[in-house]
Amino acid sequence: KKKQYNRDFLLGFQFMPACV
Amino acid sequence: QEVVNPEDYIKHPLQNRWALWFFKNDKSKTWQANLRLIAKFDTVEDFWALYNHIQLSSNLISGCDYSLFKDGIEPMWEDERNKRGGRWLITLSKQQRRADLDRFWLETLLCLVGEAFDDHSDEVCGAVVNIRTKGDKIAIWTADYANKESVTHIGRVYKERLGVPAKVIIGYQSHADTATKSGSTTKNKFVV
Repeated sequence: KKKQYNRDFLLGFQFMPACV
Repeated sequence: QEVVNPEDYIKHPLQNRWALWFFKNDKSKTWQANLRLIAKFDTVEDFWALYNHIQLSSNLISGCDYSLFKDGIEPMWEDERNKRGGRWLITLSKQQRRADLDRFWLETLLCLVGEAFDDHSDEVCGAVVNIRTKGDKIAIWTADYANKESVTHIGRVYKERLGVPAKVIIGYQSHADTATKSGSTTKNKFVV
């Protein structure tokens, strides 16, 4: 199945702390 | 023992790996020498790390381009995956650089990395933003202008995502027509 992400989901990650 | 949710520590993989390219117009160099690969990414988190790190399109000087293409496709007509294709072209007025350019380009990027065109996303090759004094341009490039179903689906979704009013028409042009045009405009293969 294709990995689809909608815009709000993607925008929610813009200012997340970086993964370690 | 604590149960850890994988959502908390695994980056979110994208369907595709993407490459961001930068073009800076230096007339003393060849077109290809002015084109630089900036970085590749294949997760949501790495997309934002790159996006947040680079200049907004509206801060670039005239003659510059950003291109985001699937890994393995070069941002030029000549690439095997592009040469039978074309682009949905958004032409912006000078006033729109301040009002719309950065918003439209980010929306374009989110459409690509999020695979917004469902099964037709496979037809997407990439997207380009051209910063130009006479008016900036943004385009989504697809693989085959003859694939009418995919091209029109992508165009309809893209227009809606950008919030372009229904009365404003956007056009799709083949790269072959753009490359061989004689005047300043290329005829549209499709419009939405």
